[in-house]
Amino acid sequence: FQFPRYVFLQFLGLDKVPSPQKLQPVPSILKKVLQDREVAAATGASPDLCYVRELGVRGNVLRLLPDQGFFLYPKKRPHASSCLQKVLYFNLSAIKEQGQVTMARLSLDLGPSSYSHLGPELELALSLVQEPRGWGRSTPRPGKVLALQSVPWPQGVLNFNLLEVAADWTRNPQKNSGLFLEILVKEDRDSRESSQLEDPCARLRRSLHASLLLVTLDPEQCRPSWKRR
Amino acid sequence: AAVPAPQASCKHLCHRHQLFINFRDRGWHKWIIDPKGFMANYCHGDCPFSLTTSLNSSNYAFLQALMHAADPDVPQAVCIPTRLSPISMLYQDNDDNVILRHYEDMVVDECGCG
Repeated sequence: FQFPRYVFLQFLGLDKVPSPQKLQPVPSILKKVLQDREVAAATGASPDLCYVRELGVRGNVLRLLPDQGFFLYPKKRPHASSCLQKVLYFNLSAIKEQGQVTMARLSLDLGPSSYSHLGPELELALSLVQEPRGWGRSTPRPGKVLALQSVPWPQGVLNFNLLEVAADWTRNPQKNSGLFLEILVKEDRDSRESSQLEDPCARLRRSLHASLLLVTLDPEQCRPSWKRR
Repeated sequence: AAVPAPQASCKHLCHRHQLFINFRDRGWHKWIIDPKGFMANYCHGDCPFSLTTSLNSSNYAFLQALMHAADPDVPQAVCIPTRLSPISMLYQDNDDNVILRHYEDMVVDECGCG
């Protein structure tokens, strides 16, 4: 008797058995939610499975999507202060359930000390990738600006709320052209030659890590609670 | 007329049995990050008419057992889960996404005749 594997996979929302080369690191928030649920189960409590208390949002599926984008190496540096440009891309096609996105948090980890030598301040610009207007244009360009942020010193992971964007992408997958990330160095041009930027920016490129935490609510499994009058 | 009570020893009566599902045994540990397995349990045992009222039974199970005693074509009440609890699973899919999902009714906590 062969256990019908596909039944279990279907149950998990998978098409085939995953065969990862290596397991991805699990972010602390997912560990925390899991541990809290295990404690609740051990104590016989019955928590609301459609509410993520740790994040304060409704939802029953949490996903951490790795960035599948790429760095851009323009022949001519667009600004003297430009340090790096990257397209961030998150594949949302795995979201098959007719779920409602209730949270989308982009996390950018610039590395613990990768830019501490750069100088006084970094500036970070996050935009939507401009949708292609014609055939043949291959270089992604920044479109609508989502965030502009100064980063005066290394401060761990930077988080951005992308709820509206992610909800739009799940409804209209063809709109998902990715995000355009540009990091600029606010430098004193008199004291700093542009060539000096090369090495720290290369370090930043190596250490930069982006991920998208997505919470979805499956209406089939999470029916709206009836409100008492 | 009095219905003869079938003989059933205590160990054959409907109750919860331990069943641990080990993901490693199935090779699923390569993509299921946590848990490594879980105590799913299962229900098994007899639901004799004489004891349906004491085996955590539904009223319907009692009536069904009564009907079975009168007419053997009516199936006997069966031993089923009466209380289930959820588990959460953390796994990785083919796109390297790490997913935490909650699944209801995965662990049998109590059994009864139904």
